Amino acid sequence: MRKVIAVVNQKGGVGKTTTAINLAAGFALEGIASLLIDCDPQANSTGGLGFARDADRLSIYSILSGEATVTETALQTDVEHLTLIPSSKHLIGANVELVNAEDRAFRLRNALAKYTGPERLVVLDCPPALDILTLNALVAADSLLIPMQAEYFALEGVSELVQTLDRVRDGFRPELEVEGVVLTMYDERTNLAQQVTENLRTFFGDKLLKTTIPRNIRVAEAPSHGKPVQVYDPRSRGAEAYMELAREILQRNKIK
Amino acid sequence: MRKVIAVVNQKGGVGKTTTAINLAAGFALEGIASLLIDCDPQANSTGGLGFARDADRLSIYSILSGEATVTETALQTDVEHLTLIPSSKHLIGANVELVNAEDRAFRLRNALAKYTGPERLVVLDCPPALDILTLNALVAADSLLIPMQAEYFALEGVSELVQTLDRVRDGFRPELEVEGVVLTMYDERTNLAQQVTENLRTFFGDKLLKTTIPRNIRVAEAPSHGKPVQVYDPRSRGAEAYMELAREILQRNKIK
Ligand SMILES: Nc1ncnc2c1ncn2[C@@H]1O[C@H](COP(=O)(O)OP(=O)(O)OP(=O)(O)O)[C@@H](O)[C@H]1O
Ligand SMILES: Nc1ncnc2c1ncn2[C@@H]1O[C@H](COP(=O)(O)OP(=O)(O)OP(=O)(O)O)[C@@H](O)[C@H]1O
Ligand SMILES: [Mg+2]
Ligand SMILES: [Mg+2]
Repeated sequence: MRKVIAVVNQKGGVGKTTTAINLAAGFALEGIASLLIDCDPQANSTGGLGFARDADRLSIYSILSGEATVTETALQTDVEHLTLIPSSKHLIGANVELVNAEDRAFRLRNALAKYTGPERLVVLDCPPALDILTLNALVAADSLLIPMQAEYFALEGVSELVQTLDRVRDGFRPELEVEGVVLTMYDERTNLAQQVTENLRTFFGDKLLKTTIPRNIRVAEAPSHGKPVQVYDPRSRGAEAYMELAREILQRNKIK
Repeated sequence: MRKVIAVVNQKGGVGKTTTAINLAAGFALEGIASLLIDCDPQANSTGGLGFARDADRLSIYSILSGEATVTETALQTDVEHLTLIPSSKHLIGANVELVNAEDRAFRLRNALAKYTGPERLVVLDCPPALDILTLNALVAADSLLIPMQAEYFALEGVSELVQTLDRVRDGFRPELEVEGVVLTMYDERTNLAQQVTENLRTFFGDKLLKTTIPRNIRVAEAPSHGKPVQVYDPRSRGAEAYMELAREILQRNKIK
């Protein structure tokens, strides 16, 4: 019943965190209980929802290292129906510590399998790397949401991401699929954007989501106030676009 | 005599690769022989200078694993005075393979110490992570150039980057210093940009470089043509800004 969506792209700065926060908030604002899990040692999803850095607080690291459960770690956010598993800089050690562990790719999946909380949707914010942290997210996920900037370097990274997806399917998880590709910080007027979008459409077909997220200063300001953009400025173009994205995904999954 | 500048920021998408390519090209166009080293498994600096992916070609991975020297690996680019050490996806294995090697942080520095090529300046493009690859770059470097977007998440990452710099200084390399912080994709008109810039100025003082790089579509288009922006569109605002940045750094170092 619960669906786990990993927000993933090894290219940096394409809007993974921004999409993870505002999509999970979008689901919650539509009344769907949602859990956001910050899987990045940089802890941007955690900070962007208003939680200060706290090295002693339970985090995703506590879960991956087996010291705590999801229930013990989850925090209520200021958004009704939205809970958070925070990250911490301790997570940076996990990439090294887990290297030789037998079940190193399954820690998050196993922890979620034991979790009986109320959330219907789980969103995972991944770091800009195809490392053990992202692997845990991929193996725990039912589907991948890929934020993309319509620019050259982001396009170059797509084939490698898809190869990783195929390897995870073959090796661990045949049911893993692409939820969709969402164009972020999108300005459709430039030639570059049009060319890259064409490439992506050829490659992904109708997995290329209808909703695109425009560049909008309110989206960049919201995390400095510790809020999703829909709470910070509900009438902004960014807020409307992320609500539209949440609804598109809910409809495709026949959730609402 | 040779100076090594690492372009570093663990935050993704702040313009490390774009700055590494266009700064190294800027030095070369000013007649200073320069070497660009792509230290990122995503190999964006390599692709952005027009080199197709080639898993068999010697790369930074060959150097870090001790199979090849800098001389054997360096390639001439289409820009006079600009040479390149390409990256390759094999590099992603290095983070795991080097974990237990005794001199794991010194591979690049040792290789450059043996290199007697003509380049006066070496620019290192780093991945969005504080991992073994970036550590090799930091230990090999004389100074760090930190590209920053004037936005909230980039600001949050600064203290961690500075802590890493201090650890590398104390542990390995007391002479390592900040070359400068350069604002990229900069739009000084927004409140957010002004607030973040103020914070950065307080923190970095006159290390915050005078040159700022504006958002300019030509900068994003240039790598899709395999060229630095100064070659792709020399009269664009992006090209002029990166030439200004190259000159500011050359002057601060009394090179020209
Ligand atoms: N639609 C938008 N309009 C304006 N700014 C945006 C938008 N989306 C994201 N940003 C800003 O762009 C920057 C990069 O976004 P974000 O940090 O979410 O990307 P990321 O993929 O999570 O990065 P990383 O790879 O470092 O994890 C941030 O400063 C963010 O606030
Ligand atoms: N001044 C600029 N104007 C317009 N676009 C820019 C500018 N600088 C960089 N870009 C674009 O922004 C995106 C991010 O830049 P870039 O890839 O250089 O960042 P990065 O820090 O190297 O990312 P990563 O963390 O993934 O290595 C790229 O698509 C690039 O072409
Ligand atoms: Mg992020
Ligand atoms: Mg880069």
